[in-house]
Amino acid sequence: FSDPASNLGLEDIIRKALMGSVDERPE
Amino acid sequence: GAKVLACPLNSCPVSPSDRSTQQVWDAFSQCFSPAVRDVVEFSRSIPGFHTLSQDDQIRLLKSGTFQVLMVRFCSLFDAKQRTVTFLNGQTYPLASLRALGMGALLDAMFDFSEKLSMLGLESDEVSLFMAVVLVSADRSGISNMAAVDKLQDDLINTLRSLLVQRRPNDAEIFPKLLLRLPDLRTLNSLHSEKLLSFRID
Repeated sequence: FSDPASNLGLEDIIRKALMGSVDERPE
Repeated sequence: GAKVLACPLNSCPVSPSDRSTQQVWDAFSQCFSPAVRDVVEFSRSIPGFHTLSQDDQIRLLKSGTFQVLMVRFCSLFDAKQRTVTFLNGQTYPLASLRALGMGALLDAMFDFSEKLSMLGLESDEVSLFMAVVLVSADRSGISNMAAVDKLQDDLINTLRSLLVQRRPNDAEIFPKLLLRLPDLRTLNSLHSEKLLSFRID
């Protein structure tokens, strides 16, 4: 791992949290 | 053979020696992931943050999550008692954590926590400061720099107005608070070094 954020899998958690929030919004 | 991950978000600073590094990391992930999701949730409450592109939101969150968490969990660092309370409620003396090799980073965290708590901010002021921290994070790869600059200016102005309105006789509090931003950058670098030194075989 050369990047701490990658080490933590941070982007994946953030992306899922952001996408989840979009999915849960009412039409 | 014990594995050390002395982060207050972890359930315990030292894991049993019979656990593999991957198991230790997976357990730690269960602890920090909810905190990261909370930061994402918080970002949605920042006025104007949602107007940034999703990729730019993700980049700022990647760069700034640790710094936001540092502000949010400042109270875990008790400067008087020289103890750190982990999120599971266990309290550890600084000396014992220092013996685990966490000295320089923890000292900087205590220093930051002490300086921030001395300002006596209200909870809404802390939230606004965390918003400023997030949009002031490293901007590598940001596609719309002007939009982030504008959002940062707006949030800083709102924070300044709030502090001036509530503390008309304390002109120092706002510059003192802004001085904590470079402190957080330094902490972020120290924290990154620690993270990189923990390698999964």
